[in-house]
Amino acid sequence: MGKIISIANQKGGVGKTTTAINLSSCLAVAEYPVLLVDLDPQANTTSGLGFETKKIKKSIYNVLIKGANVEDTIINTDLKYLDLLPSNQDLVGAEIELVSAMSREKVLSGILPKIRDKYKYIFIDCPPSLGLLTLNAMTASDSVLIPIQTEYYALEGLSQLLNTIRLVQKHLNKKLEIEGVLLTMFDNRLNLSRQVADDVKRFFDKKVYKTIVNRNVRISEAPSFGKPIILYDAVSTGSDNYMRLAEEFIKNGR
Amino acid sequence: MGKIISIANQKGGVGKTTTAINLSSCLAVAEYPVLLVDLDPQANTTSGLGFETKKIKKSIYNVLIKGANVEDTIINTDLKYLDLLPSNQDLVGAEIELVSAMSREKVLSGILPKIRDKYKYIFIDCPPSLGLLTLNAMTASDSVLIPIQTEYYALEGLSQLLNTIRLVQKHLNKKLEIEGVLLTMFDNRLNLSRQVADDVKRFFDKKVYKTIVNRNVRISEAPSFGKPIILYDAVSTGSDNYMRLAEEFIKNGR
Ligand SMILES: Nc1ncnc2c1ncn2[C@@H]1O[C@H](COP(=O)(O)OP(=O)(O)OP(=O)(O)O)[C@@H](O)[C@H]1O
Ligand SMILES: Nc1ncnc2c1ncn2[C@@H]1O[C@H](COP(=O)(O)OP(=O)(O)OP(=O)(O)O)[C@@H](O)[C@H]1O
Ligand SMILES: [Mg+2]
Ligand SMILES: [Mg+2]
Repeated sequence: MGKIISIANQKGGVGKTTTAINLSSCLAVAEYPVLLVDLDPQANTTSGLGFETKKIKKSIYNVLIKGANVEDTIINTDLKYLDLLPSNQDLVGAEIELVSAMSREKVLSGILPKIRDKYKYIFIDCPPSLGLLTLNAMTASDSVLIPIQTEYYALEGLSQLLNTIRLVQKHLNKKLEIEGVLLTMFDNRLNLSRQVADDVKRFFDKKVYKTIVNRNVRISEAPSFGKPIILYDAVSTGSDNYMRLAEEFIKNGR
Repeated sequence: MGKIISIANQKGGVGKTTTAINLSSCLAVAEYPVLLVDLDPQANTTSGLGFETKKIKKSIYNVLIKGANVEDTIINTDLKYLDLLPSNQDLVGAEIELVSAMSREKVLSGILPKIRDKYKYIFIDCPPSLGLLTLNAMTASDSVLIPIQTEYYALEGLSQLLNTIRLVQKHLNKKLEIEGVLLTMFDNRLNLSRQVADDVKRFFDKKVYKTIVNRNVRISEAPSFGKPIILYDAVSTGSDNYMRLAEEFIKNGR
């Protein structure tokens, strides 16, 4: 039975999509079957894997709002063990449409169990907000992986994020845990980076991954070629960081 | 009569808050009276100016949802000509509460005219989404200033953003224009930066500010001291970039 993990943080631009694509790709290269769910109306996970979002006719929007069959909506990627449940522009209006739905936070948790057994891991890339899409992801998940950019504003939002996780645990999904906290875009030359990293380690203690993802331009170039870093530049620091993260992620799960 | 400008882009982490704080501070230093409205539940503009969001009892939430008096909610900052309409954690639930309000996109445009004459410029820092808070900002504004990070995903979201602006112009606010497009976190040493900058200039032509904001660590350090860059490190490239932007912004307005 596959484990479902949300990748969430309402702060924008902290590396949610980059982690969703690259962690799942490294696991797929190690032949763990993975499904990546793009729950962001920006559809960056979909385009970062090389799909033109304008050409995606059936997306997570149809599954969530129009009751379309989830298995018919999943597509294959360049990696044999990585599938994608894509997003597109239609998802922009989904949060407002979900408000009036029955048990509006539980729509996704009524869908993912149908395909859970086909995968070892299911990752959900969340939008930068704590609205209904992110609540749906957390309600459907076993755990939440929290990317944190090593910058000042990253610390500000943590208490809101933990508050939301606590509320979900209390009212919607008792089993939800924190999978881990990942430091991203780390630059060892900068005081700010080291200070924020120390603060995060003090705040989250053992939950912080030993693997840190460094700022690495090859990581930000890869999506423009529609490839995860492991296929774009396998010998880059970025690839090494995400491969180590995948190893640590698997080890923690044992 | 003050000009109202939304600072918006649904892509996260592109420099909306950084531009809101630093452009308005540079204008305030030049003695233009400015009001900064923090419309993001993360309240980064509020904390970036040195206010502890937990201590903010009256915020934009009370004005939008509870009908509180806007003049009683505005607070002074370290800069004589800069006032702030602060945000706090309460705003997290506002989008869901707004859905059932009467003419839900027009709530803010019913509030800002009351104080418009006291300021030369009113800037609204928007959250990273195209939901009801950003729609309220655009409906209440004369124009939209679009910060764009010089990275691949930044280009992806532009058509959604322009689509939303067009819909607002058609149904909610005929006078809305694009104030300008600002390239942020530019690094001249990176191919990716130069490529994206060229693409944006081709896409937006004259609307792109000649002033480019370079990646500069002093800019990302300033909010941890609760200060705009002009007060934190007046001789940094960051200060120079935002002062030039303020000059260009004023010149365009003539
Ligand atoms: N380790 C890294 N080194 C360099 N650039 C990075 C790194 N991680 C992410 N980036 C770049 O930083 C930007 C933000 O990352 P990303 O889009 O993954 O964040 P996000 O949290 O998904 O953003 P959003 O909040 O908009 O969903 C992207 O342009 C990405 O390419
Ligand atoms: N020119 C710059 N040089 C270096 N760092 C920058 C620059 N501009 C912004 N930053 C940093 O990048 C991060 C993202 O910027 P900011 O928070 O202003 O973006 P935003 O668009 O407001 O994000 P959100 O989508 O979460 O509201 C912050 O940590 C900020 O300090
Ligand atoms: Mg993303
Ligand atoms: Mg912001």
